[in-house]
Amino acid sequence: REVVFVGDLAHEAVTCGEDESIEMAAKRIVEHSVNHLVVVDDEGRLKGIVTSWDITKAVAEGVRRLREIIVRHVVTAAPGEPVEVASRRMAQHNISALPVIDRKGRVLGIITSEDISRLVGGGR
Amino acid sequence: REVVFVGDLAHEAVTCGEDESIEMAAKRIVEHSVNHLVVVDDEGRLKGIVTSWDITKAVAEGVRRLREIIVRHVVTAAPGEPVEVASRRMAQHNISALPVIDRKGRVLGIITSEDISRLVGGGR
Ligand SMILES: C[S@@+](CC[C@H](N)C(=O)[O-])C[C@H]1O[C@@H](n2cnc3c(N)ncnc32)[C@H](O)[C@@H]1O
Ligand SMILES: C[S@@+](CC[C@H](N)C(=O)[O-])C[C@H]1O[C@@H](n2cnc3c(N)ncnc32)[C@H](O)[C@@H]1O
Repeated sequence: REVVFVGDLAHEAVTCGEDESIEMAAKRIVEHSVNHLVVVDDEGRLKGIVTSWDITKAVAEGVRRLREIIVRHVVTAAPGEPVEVASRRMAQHNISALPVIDRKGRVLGIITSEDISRLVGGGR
Repeated sequence: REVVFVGDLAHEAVTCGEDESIEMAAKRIVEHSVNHLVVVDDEGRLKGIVTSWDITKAVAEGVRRLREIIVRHVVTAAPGEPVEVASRRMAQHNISALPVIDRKGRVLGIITSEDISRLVGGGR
């Protein structure tokens, strides 16, 4: 059995800034056909995450500003971790993606439960 | 290696009717902490699917009625199919869930990429 690492499955993260509107973030999610936006500062450092679930929550609660729905405490992964570890971490937190970051906190990419699920079907 | 079937991982689907508002659908998604609502008629038969991604698209495009965002052609799975088959089907369509239906088209549950990803980490 070959060991598969997070870095083998991770792909480029779609990002947004903290000052964007909810509408702009929604357009980005639809344009890239993803569910997760990684929020970064001007130097590409991790500031939070916002997902289609958070935008849905904004609709449910009548919230209008992106800053109010950005999740600040982000659960992440490192590229050298085995995918089993990433899978367990997502299951423990009931989340479907982990931004992949380097030792300096810079965003290298993202790994999602869809990426890991694809392994089970024999894909990459 | 034990074979795992869709029926082993599937769980209860959160449903909604076709005549609900987008806001009600959003509240249901948040309340149950899921991303997928299976749209059913009064007899529990499959009529479509609507997800947090669709609600995000409604925000991006200024759409206000649920009927306009319900996806009618639903990709499904049967409880007796191996999970590898379900994983490949989701990957082929770039989707993250399959309603599980019986031979008469009644909704038995749902299986998501999060459920299948959890297998990789050793969970069920
Ligand atoms: C608790 S999950 C529930 C629904 C579903 N399990 C999912 O992940 O979409 C939804 C919440 O998880 C948050 N979330 C997703 N990925 C995250 C991560 N890596 N770290 C922290 N929160 C995250 C989202 O921002 C959103 O508020
Ligand atoms: C194409 S995916 C792109 C984002 C991501 N892969 C996901 O599944 O959320 C989003 C669209 O897939 C649709 N979808 C999800 N599950 C589906 C299913 N079983 N059958 C048909 N469409 C589905 C949603 O209704 C939504 O319009």
